[in-house]
Amino acid sequence: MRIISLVNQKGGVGKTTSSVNIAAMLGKKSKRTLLIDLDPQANATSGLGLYENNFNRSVYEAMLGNIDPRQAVYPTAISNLSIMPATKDLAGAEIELVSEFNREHFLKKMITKLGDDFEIIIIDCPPSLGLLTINALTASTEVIIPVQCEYFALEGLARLTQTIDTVKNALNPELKIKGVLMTMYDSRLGLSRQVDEEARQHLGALVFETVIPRNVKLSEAPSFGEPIINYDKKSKGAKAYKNLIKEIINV
Amino acid sequence: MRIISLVNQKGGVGKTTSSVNIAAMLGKKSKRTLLIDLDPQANATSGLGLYENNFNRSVYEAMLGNIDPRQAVYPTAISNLSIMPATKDLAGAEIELVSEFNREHFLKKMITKLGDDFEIIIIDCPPSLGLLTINALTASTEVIIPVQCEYFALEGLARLTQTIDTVKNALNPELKIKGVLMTMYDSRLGLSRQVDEEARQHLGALVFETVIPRNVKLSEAPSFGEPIINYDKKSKGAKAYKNLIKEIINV
Ligand SMILES: Nc1ncnc2c1ncn2[C@@H]1O[C@H](COP(=O)(O)OP(=O)(O)OP(=O)(O)O)[C@@H](O)[C@H]1O
Ligand SMILES: Nc1ncnc2c1ncn2[C@@H]1O[C@H](COP(=O)(O)OP(=O)(O)OP(=O)(O)O)[C@@H](O)[C@H]1O
Ligand SMILES: [Mg+2]
Ligand SMILES: [Mg+2]
Repeated sequence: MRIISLVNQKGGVGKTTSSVNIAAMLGKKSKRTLLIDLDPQANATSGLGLYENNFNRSVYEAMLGNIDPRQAVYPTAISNLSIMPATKDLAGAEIELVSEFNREHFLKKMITKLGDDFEIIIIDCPPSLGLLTINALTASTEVIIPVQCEYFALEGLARLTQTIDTVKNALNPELKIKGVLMTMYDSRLGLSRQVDEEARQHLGALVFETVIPRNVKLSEAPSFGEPIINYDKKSKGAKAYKNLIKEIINV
Repeated sequence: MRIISLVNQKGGVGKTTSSVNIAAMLGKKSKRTLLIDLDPQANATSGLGLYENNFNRSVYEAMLGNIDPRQAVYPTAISNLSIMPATKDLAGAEIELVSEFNREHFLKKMITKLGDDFEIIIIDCPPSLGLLTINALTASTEVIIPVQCEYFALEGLARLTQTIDTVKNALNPELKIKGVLMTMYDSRLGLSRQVDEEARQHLGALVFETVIPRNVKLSEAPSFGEPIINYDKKSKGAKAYKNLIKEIINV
């Protein structure tokens, strides 16, 4: 089973948009896929059309071991795609986990209880390098790092890759960076081209060939609770995520 | 002394861009201003042209009480504007503070030691509602909430205003919301107009009249370590922040 986390402590870089659309495309390709929303903002949850009143179990209870995790798995409008939704309680988990033994392994232990139910798990992370993100990195086989084509986006990369190395050495030797995904690329702006070039210069082959363009359809889709493949499959955004999947699953 | 925090747990909504440019405009208006960077990403620090190798004291040491906070105050290229820079060590403060007595009051205690050095303090917060942001809310007289004109931006507002109410009742009765600032408004997009209208419908007079437009000059300026007033004072972004200042300091 492949477990892929979308991680970047910089906010608003496209972690949720990428999680939802990668997971949806994998479902469309008949891969039994689970999306875990590990962000208390619960944007991936509403991005797939689930709201707090239409589910009663969440990743919070499943991760702390209070319930069988299968009780927190819900179907979505996409066949082969299920979601483990987030609620705001998850914000408390960061502080509650601090004093627990094996506090970095709670998510990994939970995922083991799901057995072979899924072929691929996608985990959407909050904009921080706290215990929720550390749990995701400890549980994952791979990491995808969305990087917005803006100046501040490059600044945080060194700290992020250091954290990944630390987790790899101390907690999860299997962990590897699957790729760096350039997002919100606006071909009219010199800044976008400059940041994309700099990322490829510093990170080389780690950067996916596919670049996600800035595309208003991608930011409209969540207000309908739909991934882009259902909202507007002919859009530039949908085409880009479709190309990206070829780089993710052609192992 | 007025202490204004820029807060929103949603990432990438313009907290840092607003903090830097509000603080710079206040400095230009000869208000003795301090910008405190309370985000371990340290974007406000580099946004004003400071990098880890040109300062040796930071808000981390000042807040934990290890040094006189004045040692962590540095001048910037703008007269009347000083900065208390962040370093990545600040990320550790969240966990270190959990078990301290009065953990929510460390920043407030530190600011008291600055006496009357400043007329206005602006605090840039990280994208979370953890202990760093709670410290900022406990220390503040006012909060400005930047809201990106995108769908996900409205979702988190209820949780944020609840947190502000809780801090107001339990920790800081003076705290009030100075205003909600709509950011990255793109007049060509229906989504921008829709989110702006919805915010004004739900929040009424709390929403500033000034709207910050999407303007590439604002995202280019940080790569030169300059606020917009120095980088391109004739830009739409500079004009918008100049108008905003009139709504902030015409008390
Ligand atoms: N390629 C794109 N084109 C246009 N808008 C986009 C694109 N990708 C994301 N967006 C929009 O930009 C905003 C930020 O994206 P998103 O919420 O996915 O980032 P995030 O990294 O998950 O944020 P956070 O750090 O808060 O979790 C959202 O409003 C989203 O709809
Ligand atoms: N009005 C604007 N027009 C164009 N770009 C903008 C505008 N405001 C901010 N930006 C850019 O958008 C990105 C996000 O803004 P910023 O970093 O200020 O948000 P933030 O809320 O501080 O993010 P974080 O949650 O990571 O702290 C940055 O690259 C910034 O340069
Ligand atoms: Mg997100
Ligand atoms: Mg910021």
